[in-house]
Amino acid sequence: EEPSLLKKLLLAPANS
Amino acid sequence: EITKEQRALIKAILDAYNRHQIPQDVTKKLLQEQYSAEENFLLLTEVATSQVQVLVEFTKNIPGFLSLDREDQIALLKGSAVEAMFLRSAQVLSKKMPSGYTEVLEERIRKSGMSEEFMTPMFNFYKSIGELHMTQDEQALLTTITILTPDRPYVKSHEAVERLQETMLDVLRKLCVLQHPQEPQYFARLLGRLTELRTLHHYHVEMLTSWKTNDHKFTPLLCEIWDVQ
Repeated sequence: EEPSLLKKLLLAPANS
Repeated sequence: EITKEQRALIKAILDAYNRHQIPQDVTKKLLQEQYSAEENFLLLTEVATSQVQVLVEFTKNIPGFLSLDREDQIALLKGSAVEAMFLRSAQVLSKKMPSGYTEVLEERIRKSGMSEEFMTPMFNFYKSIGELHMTQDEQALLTTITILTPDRPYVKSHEAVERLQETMLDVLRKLCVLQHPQEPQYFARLLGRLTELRTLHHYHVEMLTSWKTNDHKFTPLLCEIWDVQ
């Protein structure tokens, strides 16, 4: 399954 | 009376809302010289992609959102992205802009290959948001309430999302009473816009298929968030 871009954005540190 | 905690909540959401905006260089391109329909389409998908990134960053700063179940966070973002983006665009377009800017933006959207029957309800919605003259904190809270809608597809812990949304609804209701004492219906009018957003959301699915048939490609992030293959 394609890695979720949305999940990546969510997991990135806040305020990036 | 708005409690101290509620004032802190409004401040946190308003700061996040103001901090996460579409980068100037992206919006500036929208106001430059005319492009072809194809270039307009590419530009609008670039703006939409940037709006999704801004939406995720804003959402991560909503107090309580990151303590929700991870899968529910994804389900809420996917379920609300279209509505939150329309709301954000309407709020941007209803801002005081130098004369002529709104016309240039509307022209660009009209010339991007979007089907006419979708354009009318979309511009009507933009107008109906503009007429409300919402303050920034009302806009930020209304966007938050849209994102925290519990009945999106695949949301598992309904109650946890509902509790969070209720908190925001209570704050917005108090804020409307305080900031629009002459308009007791103001809060109800804001919630009425959320119903209009749902209708736009349904139109949007059809609009995507009409674009897809003209073999327009969307960016990977838009394909994921809009469930387009």
